[in-house]
Amino acid sequence: EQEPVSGITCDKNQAKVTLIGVPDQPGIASKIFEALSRENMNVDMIIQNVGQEGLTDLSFTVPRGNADQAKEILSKLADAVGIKDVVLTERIAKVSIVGVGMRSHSGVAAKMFSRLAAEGINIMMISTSEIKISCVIHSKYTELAVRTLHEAFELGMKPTPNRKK
Amino acid sequence: EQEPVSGITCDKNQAKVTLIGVPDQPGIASKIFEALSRENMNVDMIIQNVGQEGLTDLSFTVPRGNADQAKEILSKLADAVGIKDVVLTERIAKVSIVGVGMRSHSGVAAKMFSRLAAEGINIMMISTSEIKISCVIHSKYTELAVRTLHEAFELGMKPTPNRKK
Ligand SMILES: C[C@@H](O)[C@H](N)C(=O)O
Ligand SMILES: C[C@@H](O)[C@H](N)C(=O)O
Repeated sequence: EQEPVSGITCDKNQAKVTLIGVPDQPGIASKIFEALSRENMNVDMIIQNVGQEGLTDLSFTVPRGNADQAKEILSKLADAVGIKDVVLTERIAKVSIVGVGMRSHSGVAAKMFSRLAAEGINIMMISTSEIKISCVIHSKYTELAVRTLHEAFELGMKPTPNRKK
Repeated sequence: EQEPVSGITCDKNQAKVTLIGVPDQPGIASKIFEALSRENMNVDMIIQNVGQEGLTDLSFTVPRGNADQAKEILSKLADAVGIKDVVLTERIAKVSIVGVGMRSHSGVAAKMFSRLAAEGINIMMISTSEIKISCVIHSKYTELAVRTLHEAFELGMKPTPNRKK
């Protein structure tokens, strides 16, 4: 059976903005991204989980150089629409396993998460696509996480274009 | 400039399991997916946002036929590791815009979210990859959402292999 994971990527150049207590009603997500779009802000990840009691949290990542501007834009909007807080976290890294063969494999996710846990690395955020499982972790663990996942999925340590994307 | 969005996809065959009040410590995510993997459960999306006060929520989707089994597996684990609740929602649809040209465009996200909002469709979850922005909505809005997004991104209504994936 084909090895499901073909590479590890990491991105240490992002910062995370989390909006806490976002009113879970139509129109709020659009206001958030319209505000960012008006300032031509680039956004990489967007993560929103389900709400409870009419509120949810929404996180997105931007290049670290744009972090302060993103926080400022959202802080203004937060007052206007009733978002409770805007939290900026700069020292994050996004570490991903990539593979066409891994679609739907709960076992691949389990292995990624358990190897990170074994190194004491807390997983702050998780997001997936058909070919990728991404974890956001504290940036201080980046190199340890990448080495750990290379070993876990037997990918060898030769430099690949993916490895420091 | 190239049209950033090249297609709309939707999946009405998934159900969502949300674990509420997940201890935000290394090893919990791995236990969750090890439990699913032992039963050979297929998982599509995994979404986890940042925690507060040591707790976070973690959602994942499974084929609707496996929803009860997934809930049962996680309910057992929840007791063991201190997860507060396991909530199953079956009537969901995942609607996505796809495009190689849309990477980092906050404007594309803003447009998707605002067109859904204009139809009164609440966005329950958001997840992105480099080429895709996915929203989980109530399944009753699926056809309306797909039509709305086709119009928004001027994609025409001729059937494409993507459209009902
Ligand atoms: C929280 C936000 O996504 C809201 N549910 C909306 O649809 O805009
Ligand atoms: C919540 C869960 O992801 C936890 N942070 C872990 O690392 O396992």
